[in-house]
Amino acid sequence: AIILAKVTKIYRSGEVETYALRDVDLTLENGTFNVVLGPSGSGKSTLLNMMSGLDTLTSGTLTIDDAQISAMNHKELTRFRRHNLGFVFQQYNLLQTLTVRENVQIGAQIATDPLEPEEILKRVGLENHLHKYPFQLSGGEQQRVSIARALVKQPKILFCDEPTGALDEATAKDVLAILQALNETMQTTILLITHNPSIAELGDHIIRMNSGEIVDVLTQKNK
Amino acid sequence: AIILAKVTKIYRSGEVETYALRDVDLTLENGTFNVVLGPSGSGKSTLLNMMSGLDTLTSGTLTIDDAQISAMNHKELTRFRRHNLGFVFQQYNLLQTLTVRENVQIGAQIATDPLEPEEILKRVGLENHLHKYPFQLSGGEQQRVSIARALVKQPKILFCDEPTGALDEATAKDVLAILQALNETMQTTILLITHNPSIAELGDHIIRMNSGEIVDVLTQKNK
Ligand SMILES: Nc1ncnc2c1ncn2[C@@H]1O[C@H](COP(=O)(O)OP(=O)(O)OP(=O)(O)O)[C@@H](O)[C@H]1O
Ligand SMILES: Nc1ncnc2c1ncn2[C@@H]1O[C@H](COP(=O)(O)OP(=O)(O)OP(=O)(O)O)[C@@H](O)[C@H]1O
Ligand SMILES: [Mg+2]
Ligand SMILES: [Mg+2]
Repeated sequence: AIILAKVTKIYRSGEVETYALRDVDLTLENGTFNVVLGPSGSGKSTLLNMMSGLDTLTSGTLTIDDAQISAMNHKELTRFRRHNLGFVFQQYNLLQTLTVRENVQIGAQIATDPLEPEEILKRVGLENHLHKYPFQLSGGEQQRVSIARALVKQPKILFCDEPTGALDEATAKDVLAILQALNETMQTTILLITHNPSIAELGDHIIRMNSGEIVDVLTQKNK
Repeated sequence: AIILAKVTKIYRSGEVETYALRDVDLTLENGTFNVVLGPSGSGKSTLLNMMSGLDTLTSGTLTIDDAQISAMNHKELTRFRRHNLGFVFQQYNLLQTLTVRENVQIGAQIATDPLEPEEILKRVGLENHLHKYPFQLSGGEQQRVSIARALVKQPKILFCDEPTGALDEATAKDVLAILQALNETMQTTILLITHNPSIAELGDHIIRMNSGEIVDVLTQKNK
């Protein structure tokens, strides 16, 4: 399980303090598909950054299974993320100087049982773009490279920040079907942020946020 | 009117040629609200880049009212865009070293009748973020700065590439209401790219694309 206990995150810039998360308690059981909904600026991406060890907590703790993540140093955190976590970032975060296939290969390199980069790229419809650079891709193509890169290492836990925001309906459906299949066949734990209520229907649990707080957790399915 | 005649755009990288647009003919009448729909990679952003003079045509012509845009040099193009056009880019394109308010002020500087930056920022809900830098904003907040920057100079023609993709339903509604009001009261010509069919309902015309071609133009309203 991923357990956030009494987590607060405050961003300080000069005099200004922004409470991005206030006293959040949240547990994600292994193998669950969790969707996070909430207005722009409500703290969804911050929640993802806290739950994945990508950023430090101002106060509170993060535990993933038996590992005390919030107590790890930078080196331990980096190794933990590499071995266990996959990310689809809201702004894609592709390496601009590597091709599509190289961006995905990098994701496979440190994995114990990686998929074939060209296979996963084919599944997201990018087989004709393998040798292009990110600046030569459309918005939705860049997003799909980001998705392929996260999936190729078959992570235990997958964090997706609006992974279909730049995709048309049909392409988005394909991607969400891949994620659902992963969750059902591989018991991959998924945390997916979205603005789209119809995507929320895919989740076992819906986590609603507002102004840095979790206001509601709805359980739709029991596993 | 904005007139594309027989426009083709080919991207070449090494041996590979990508036909991003094939022999496109399209006219947008002044004061119309036009929505572009189509799958990821179908050429929507490329169409916008061609219609706005942001990028060169491989063949064909672009005329805006009586100006032969495709015949202009770099300096004339830059001046034309500054005086007449506003842009909301798919990747926001904010200046990272300027604050929220400064990013919008820059948009106002070269305008004949600019709005007040703080006013327009308030209308998109960002009054508490004026002194932050883009990296300190959520995805949807960055998108809204991009929107405010385009609107502040009250352009004759507004090009919006998925301007609400990162926004929740309520915030997206506010933004679209602002765009509709602009179109109705100021006769601003709008070209809006979206994946969301419900947003398409706002348009006077819906332009459907697939594989670099315009496959359909539907007129929903007459003005
Ligand atoms: N580095 C930072 N410094 C200051 N404030 C920040 C920083 N990063 C985020 N914030 C603020 O924290 C709040 C929550 O941000 P977060 O990115 O988690 O929102 P979000 O729910 O993901 O929004 P969106 O749906 O727009 O992506 C926002 O108001 C944002 O401005
Ligand atoms: N600089 C470039 N070099 C090579 N190919 C390019 C370049 N820019 C765009 N393309 C290709 O042209 C096609 C159309 O791109 P475009 O960005 O117009 O698509 P789009 O409809 O906006 O897609 P999306 O909905 O994903 O944003 C894509 O297949 C893309 O890979
Ligand atoms: Mg976010
Ligand atoms: Mg695009």
